Amino acid sequence: EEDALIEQVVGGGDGDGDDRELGELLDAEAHFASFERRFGRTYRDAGERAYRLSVFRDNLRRARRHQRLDPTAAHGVTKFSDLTPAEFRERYLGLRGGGRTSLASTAEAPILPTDG
Amino acid sequence: LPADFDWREHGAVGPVKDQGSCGSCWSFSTSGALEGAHYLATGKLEVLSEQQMVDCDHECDPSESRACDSGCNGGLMTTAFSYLMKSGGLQSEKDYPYAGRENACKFDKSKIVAQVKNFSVVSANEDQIAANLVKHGPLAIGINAVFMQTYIGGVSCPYICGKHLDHGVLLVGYGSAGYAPIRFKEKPYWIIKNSWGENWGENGYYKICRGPHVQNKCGVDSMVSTVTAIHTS
Repeated sequence: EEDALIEQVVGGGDGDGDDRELGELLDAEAHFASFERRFGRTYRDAGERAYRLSVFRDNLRRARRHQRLDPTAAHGVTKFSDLTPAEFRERYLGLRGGGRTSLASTAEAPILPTDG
Repeated sequence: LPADFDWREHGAVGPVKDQGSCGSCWSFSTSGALEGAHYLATGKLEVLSEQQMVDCDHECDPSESRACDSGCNGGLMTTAFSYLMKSGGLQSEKDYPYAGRENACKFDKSKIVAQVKNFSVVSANEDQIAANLVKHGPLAIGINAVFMQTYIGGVSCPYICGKHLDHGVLLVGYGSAGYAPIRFKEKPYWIIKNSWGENWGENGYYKICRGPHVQNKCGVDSMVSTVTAIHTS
């Protein structure tokens, strides 16, 4: 059957939001400590670490959202989990002028037989 | 077309590398495609240099004169192939090792290991992509990397994914179906070699779904180029 494209991804407005928020905070701190050990991360000072923890927590939420949008893969903590999406794009991608328009000046490969 | 195909099983794919904090993915995609083409032309797998392209390739796209290859600030595989045809070829990783930042060009023509005979773009048709992969070796491709920052494994097949291309990677094979850890759904997929080290994804590799119902997922079919290497004895 087709997966439901529209899913309820935002929790109800009931009062348990604060507890969940607190749970998430504690959870993120534990995950962050294990992330630092696993990828050998050290930060300049307590201020930088606190900022990176906040970015990490946002990325935990992003990973959870990606998991819902992409259920046939596994998403979670990676070596890039302390980078904002903008930092990630700037530092680890690097394809310029994407899209076929920039391929206009390149010869097209001949069509190959694909049957038999 | 074979149902499954993987150039790693035929010795045409070098080790997973790590571009580090430098927007040089285009040079890894280019070197990976030429490594495969060189292997098909000579039977030898040579690990080729990305740093030569980072330092020396400032080729511009003929159709976009402002768009030139520029080291850690980005580039394009087709303009890199064009640079390699003009420069004469590519040195080995050993002779021109990766530094992860742009330095002065130290290209030594006498140490060229692999040469580009020609290159072309493959139409955005998945059968043609598979056929060119099987015939010419691993293909240089562009992709939208938005789901790759959090990717751990399995077959990625997002419900919604942008088609704007921002990352260059290497298509090395395809599978007819792979179990996804969640919902146990069979998904035919492409096998993609990335340049973020072996401690990302599935030992440095990424799988993304393909097939009639999910064409061009994250733009994966829309910028595919193949290269042929000069045969040297």
